[in-house]
Amino acid sequence: KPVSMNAFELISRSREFSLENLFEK
Amino acid sequence: MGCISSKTTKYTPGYEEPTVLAAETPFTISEVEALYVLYKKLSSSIIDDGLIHKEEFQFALFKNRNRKNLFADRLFDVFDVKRNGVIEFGEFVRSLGVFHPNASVTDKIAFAFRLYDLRGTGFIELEELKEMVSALLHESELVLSNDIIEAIVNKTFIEADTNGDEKIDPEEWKQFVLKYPSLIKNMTLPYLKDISLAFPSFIITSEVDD
Repeated sequence: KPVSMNAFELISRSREFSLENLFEK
Repeated sequence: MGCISSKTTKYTPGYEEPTVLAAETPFTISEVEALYVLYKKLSSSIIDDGLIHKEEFQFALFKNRNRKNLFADRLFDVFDVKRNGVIEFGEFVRSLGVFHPNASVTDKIAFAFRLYDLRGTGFIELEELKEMVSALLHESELVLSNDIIEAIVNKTFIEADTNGDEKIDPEEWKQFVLKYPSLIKNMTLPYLKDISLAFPSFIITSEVDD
């Protein structure tokens, strides 16, 4: 549940990409 | 008269020797060379000047030139150590090195701190955190009211800001991450463990044996 997370967890969870995308060919 | 090698390689501006970068990061020399192949590709995707611009970085992350994202923006800014608007090769390798599974937790914690320190004041401030949470939620599909966002941020602050000065300093951040290790989960990319296996085509160009 978003409300039970701390703010930084919320930020981490809402991140919609991974740096691994840099390596996609 | 000496013999001059006819082999000339045109390196990008800001190029640094793989031996130097390998010594400072968890990467081997051939992995740094593989990263150089990737770097050259990324740095010529939109503006062909051998430097990674913000739009090229975002394009690589989202495969979409118009897609913007605050967190991607922050990542670019932290990669861009010299703050000259581009990511140079050395900055690229050193920053990616922090995401290596073998990089130190201390480095990962410090890098994550810089991501959240939006204005570069050396502290994570209450307003910065509110701004970041609001912006990211706005960009994602998660809908929370301003009151709830405020309550979450305030509660986090009370817990993390142990000396009560309304800002989170690096030591308080470190303690908070040790309490919630999942906060730096995104700071490790297993892919980087062995780039040569994950991207064998890159390694073919390697000129130096490790």
